[in-house]
Amino acid sequence: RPPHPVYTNHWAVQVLGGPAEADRVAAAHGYLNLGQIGSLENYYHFYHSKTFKRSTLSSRGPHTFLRMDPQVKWLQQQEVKRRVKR
Amino acid sequence: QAQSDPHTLNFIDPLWSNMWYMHCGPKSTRCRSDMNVQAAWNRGYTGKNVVVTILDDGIEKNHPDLAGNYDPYASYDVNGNDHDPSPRYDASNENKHGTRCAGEVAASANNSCCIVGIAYNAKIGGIRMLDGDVTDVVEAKSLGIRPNYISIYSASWGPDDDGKTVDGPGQLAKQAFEYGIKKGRQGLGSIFVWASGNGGREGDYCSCDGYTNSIYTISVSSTTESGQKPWYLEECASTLATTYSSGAFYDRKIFTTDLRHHCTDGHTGTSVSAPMVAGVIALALEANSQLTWRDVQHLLVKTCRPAHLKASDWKTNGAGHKVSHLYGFGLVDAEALVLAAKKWTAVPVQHTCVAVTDKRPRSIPLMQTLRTTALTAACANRSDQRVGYLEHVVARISISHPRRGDLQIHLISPSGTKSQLLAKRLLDHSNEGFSNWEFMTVHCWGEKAEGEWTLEIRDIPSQVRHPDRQGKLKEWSLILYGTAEHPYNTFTSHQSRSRMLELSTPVLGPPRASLSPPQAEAPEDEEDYTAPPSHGRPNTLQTSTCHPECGNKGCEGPRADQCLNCVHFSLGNAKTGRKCVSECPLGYFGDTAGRRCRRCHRGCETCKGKSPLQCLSCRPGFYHHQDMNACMTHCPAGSYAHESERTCRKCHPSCKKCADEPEKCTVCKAGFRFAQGRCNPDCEQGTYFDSEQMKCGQCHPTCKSCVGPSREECIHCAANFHFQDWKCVPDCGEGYYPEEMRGLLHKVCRRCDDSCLSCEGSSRNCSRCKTGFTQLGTSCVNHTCSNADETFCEMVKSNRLCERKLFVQFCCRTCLLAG
Repeated sequence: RPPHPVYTNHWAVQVLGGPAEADRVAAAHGYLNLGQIGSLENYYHFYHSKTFKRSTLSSRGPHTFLRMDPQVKWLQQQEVKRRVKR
Repeated sequence: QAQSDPHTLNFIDPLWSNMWYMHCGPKSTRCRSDMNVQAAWNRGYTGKNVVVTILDDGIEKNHPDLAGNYDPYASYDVNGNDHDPSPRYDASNENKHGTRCAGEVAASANNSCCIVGIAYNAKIGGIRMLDGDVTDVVEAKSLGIRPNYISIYSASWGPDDDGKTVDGPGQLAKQAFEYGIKKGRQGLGSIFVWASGNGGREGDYCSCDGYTNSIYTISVSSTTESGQKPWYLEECASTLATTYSSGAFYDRKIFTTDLRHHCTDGHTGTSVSAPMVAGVIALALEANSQLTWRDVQHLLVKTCRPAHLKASDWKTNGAGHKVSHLYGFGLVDAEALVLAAKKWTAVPVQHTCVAVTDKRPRSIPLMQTLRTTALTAACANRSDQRVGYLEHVVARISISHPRRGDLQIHLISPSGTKSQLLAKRLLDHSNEGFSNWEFMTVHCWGEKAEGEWTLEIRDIPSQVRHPDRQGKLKEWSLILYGTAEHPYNTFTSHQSRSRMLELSTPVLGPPRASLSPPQAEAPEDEEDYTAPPSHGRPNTLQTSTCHPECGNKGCEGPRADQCLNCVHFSLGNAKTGRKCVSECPLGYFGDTAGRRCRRCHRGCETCKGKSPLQCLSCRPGFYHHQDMNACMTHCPAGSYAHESERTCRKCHPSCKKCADEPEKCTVCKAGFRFAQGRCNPDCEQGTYFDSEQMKCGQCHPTCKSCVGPSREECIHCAANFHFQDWKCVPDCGEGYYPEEMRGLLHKVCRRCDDSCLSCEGSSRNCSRCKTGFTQLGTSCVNHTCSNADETFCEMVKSNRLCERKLFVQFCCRTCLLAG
């Protein structure tokens, strides 16, 4: 059986309307906006302290409302990826 | 060891002569082919002004061999979300990888420390991103750090090389790659270099690694000194180039910088090769900074060669390139690369053609080959998609299968080149199959795209399987990347771009920078505008219906373009039509004598004359040089482009070049040295540059060189001082002994064995023992036994069991006392 993915309490969210709108969305749903993801415009790194930090289950709850925010186009709970140094 | 060759450079770096991979050649019995890095240096290319960053577990920025080239603007700590990429130190030194990779790229030359990096004058940074949870966000952030500042991103990591993983970049990381190649380096495209997998022993195949399998990354393999396949090497069709690296225990080692200011010969695997290629590409970018991300790949294809690299599948593809699944196009040749780069013309724009889409599901019969062919014109009927000459070829495949590792997939091009997209992987027993997985091959590079393509899939069970349990090819697509015309033999508009950009080469002294390129302007009529009289009647003034801008000669109608002359200015010409205006629009200035709007020099938004030196503000894409009153595409040396104001502003006096801000120097003036993000005056040995006082300060007397005045800020210790606990001390403390470290001028205090109070030469050569221990030879022991008889004691003494840790329990103090 494939290994279970390990979910974290970090999220990638696509929010239209700029950084101020991303801050509003994050605050409204109890997230902390850690800023734009690299050079990807409209993509922000959100952190939610109430999500299980390392879970084999995808989180339910607050992100459901986040997903319904009209300014949120896409979101993704972050999974830990296994990466090895070569 | 280095051959006695008159062309060999004599660096004083202690391990320079051990860097066998820099001294190869026909005279060597083992590494007979050189990577020709020294030859590239001899032509003047050392990576100057090129910025490379290492995506890994951090970088020891104050390592003596890295500090000189370290660039904080090319660095970030994604794991810790701050600007300091220093690795996390622990007892196992697990975060040494990034520092080791960095040294290969840009360790300083001729500095009495460790090694010489391939691009020893490049700027080197580190992005700490592996020392924590690696997520799609972490990868995307790392790949998108300052894409307009960093030229080359080198990564020596990837998904597990366990022979059963299929994984690659997530959605965000893929977008980061695409953003990088489209927008990075001011539109030329970021260069991503990736180490191919190390799962050779596990039977892994690097097409199951989405990073090396991407068209945006340069996938790099390794070969041993004698050209053999290293035990760790995976083969696949996406590998582009190869360098030397470590091999078996009897092969010579690769040297580089290590944690805690050390040097090491323990750096191995394809992790060695990716930074080497990053360094070689840095040399090429110094030769031609206008190379696009695709130009770099073309250059590697053109200049790499098989040399003495041994592979059973070397073949010549339809374009005449020799290629193999182990080594790609072969061993890098730095000299050939820089020479080709210097005179390179940018290749034509990339076209993408989805040549085949086949959604017919088909069973894959056991022990047989499912073969499906497709004839394609390579989008010949779409001028914006037509692929005449191939670069990358991708087969996007969806397969369901009970045991994925039993599958083998090949793709055959119209020229007959057979690429192995997937080999059997004995350890992969997954039943997940492949879901739209993209297998990439570079083996068809340069071939013609149109014709018949064949996909072959074989199912060869490694275990007994019921014949009914078959796999199914659900759908597949063939995506061709390449150019409509031949990439080398066509004069395209990109060449004029290159030429135009050559005009922007900055020089010292009176800055002479690129003005807006000369354009043929439409000739303007010189005479004042007067409309011809209509029907022989003299011009009459129709004051009741004329436009307010019409002059004293009246008009033929109410509109501004029907005036016979103008009050203020006329705009336009006989061809385009004229009209009277109160003020001239952007791009024009008002000629009050002629009462007409005349065009500014191209690039000027507002101006006071036609000359290129009469601009007052600039159009988007140009920058205003206030001293010269000119608009230029690139600001001259000594200034930087202020984007929002579209002006050239002066750099800090110590900077020869800067970016974004006056103090963000990228190149220092003579007499200054780049360190810690700034141009600091070159301070003499024994002094350091104090950025607050803006002058050289004295190092602590215990330091030979330093980064600050205190004892803890030494880089090298003064003569007869040793390095202990980040300080230089005259003598090692109790329980420590001074040890010579290879590559360092000073000794480092190392801990003695736990039982020793003091030791000499090595940790176990005790000279005094702690309380409760007894000295026996060079060991300190505390074991006692009470049942020793003479024979037993003799046996213990004659075999010196007391001095061997495994048998120390046999040591009897009683025996000692008994002589």
